[in-house]
Amino acid sequence: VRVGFQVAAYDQSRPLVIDP
Amino acid sequence: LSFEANRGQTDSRVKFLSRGSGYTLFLTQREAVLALRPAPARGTRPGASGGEDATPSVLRMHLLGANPAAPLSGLDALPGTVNYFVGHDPAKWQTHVPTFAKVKQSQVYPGVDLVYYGNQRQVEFDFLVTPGTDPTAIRLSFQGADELKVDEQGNLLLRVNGGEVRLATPHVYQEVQGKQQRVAARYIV
Repeated sequence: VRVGFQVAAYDQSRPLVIDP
Repeated sequence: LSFEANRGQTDSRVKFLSRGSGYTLFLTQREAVLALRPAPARGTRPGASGGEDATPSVLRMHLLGANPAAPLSGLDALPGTVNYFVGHDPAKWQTHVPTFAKVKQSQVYPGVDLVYYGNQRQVEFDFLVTPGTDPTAIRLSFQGADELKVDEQGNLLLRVNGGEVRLATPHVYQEVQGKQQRVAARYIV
């Protein structure tokens, strides 16, 4: 099974953290 | 919760491992392997099936399209070390095996690092996405789950041999002026 992430609009000039 | 470096105490593909209550997590460059030991039934006699000696259920997580040679390194060394005195030959013992609070796999995708760590005795992991990198490149592939679903709260539930592994609804954030700013996100199966 494959799982991805849908992420809403964010500030692309800053790092982003995805914590599942 | 801690991560041991592999100094020969397990399969050579494994770079780090973490032993928890009811599971062992093995981290290789290609995948994370979660071996779940079924909990012994209450009142079980010693030697009955279940517990340490029972055959574990195995859940594997692989990152699709990821760099297969992304290096793993231990972060935040812990004061404790681990020793294995298995067998009679001292040459085959592993002593003073270092332990770490975190394990980082760098550049699993261009611009994305993966960090494993412990939180309240549970293993967690974060993807750290550098500015300008598309987070939709991150795709997880699971093997060993009998069933996978997203519940009403957005948690990802994987059923493994009667047990359940839960990935909480993705907490996605950015630091803005020292404060965590939440970004809406969800799993896509």
